[in-house]
Amino acid sequence: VEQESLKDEL
Amino acid sequence: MNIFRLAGDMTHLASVLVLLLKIHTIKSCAGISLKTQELFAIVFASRYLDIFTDFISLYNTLMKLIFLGSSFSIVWYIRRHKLVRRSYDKDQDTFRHYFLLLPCFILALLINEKFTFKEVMWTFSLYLEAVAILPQLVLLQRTKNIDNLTGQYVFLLGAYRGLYILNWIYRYFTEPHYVHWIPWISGLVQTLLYADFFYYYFESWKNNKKLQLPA
Repeated sequence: VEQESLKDEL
Repeated sequence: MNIFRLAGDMTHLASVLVLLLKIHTIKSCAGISLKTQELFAIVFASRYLDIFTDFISLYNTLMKLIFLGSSFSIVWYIRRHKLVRRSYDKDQDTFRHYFLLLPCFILALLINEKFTFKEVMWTFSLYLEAVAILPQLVLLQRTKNIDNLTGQYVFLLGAYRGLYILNWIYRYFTEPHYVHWIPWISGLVQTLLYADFFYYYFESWKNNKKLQLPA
């Protein structure tokens, strides 16, 4: 989850 | 989503709208660097590879489509539209932008969070976005009369980056395990590139004078 959390940004 | 992130996305959206307004309504791209616009199109194309594979939210998908669509149509306008391309400052916009691609790609191959195709392309897009404004800043320095829309366009782009940094600081203190060195450092570099522009932008605003950057 930690790794992916920034992929919600543009 | 926090207020800084939303404000950042909205200023980014506003910057695109200002540029489209200038190009579509006034049919002019004077003072706008095609090189920077091409780099932005590559940035979005390589970053949003997950658009059809990973669903995050309707907001996220819509914004990705907007940034992809707008960046490619802006490039199309400047290259192909018969009136717009006539206003393009080709002789001034000489930055060798292709030379930025390879170093950014090699850096993405070497420094990334995960060595997969999507992740390397995502990292490449971050590195490239950090330096993509350079041709535009060089062109601004050479432009004698920077019109208001061009000045506002670059200001909004810089504001978007600044707000994203505030968003990261906010998330760092509110979300557990929120540490992302690669986007943070490239985002910081990207924002610092606007520092000089911001200085002269506020000076011209304060003194109510036309914006002009020293060569």
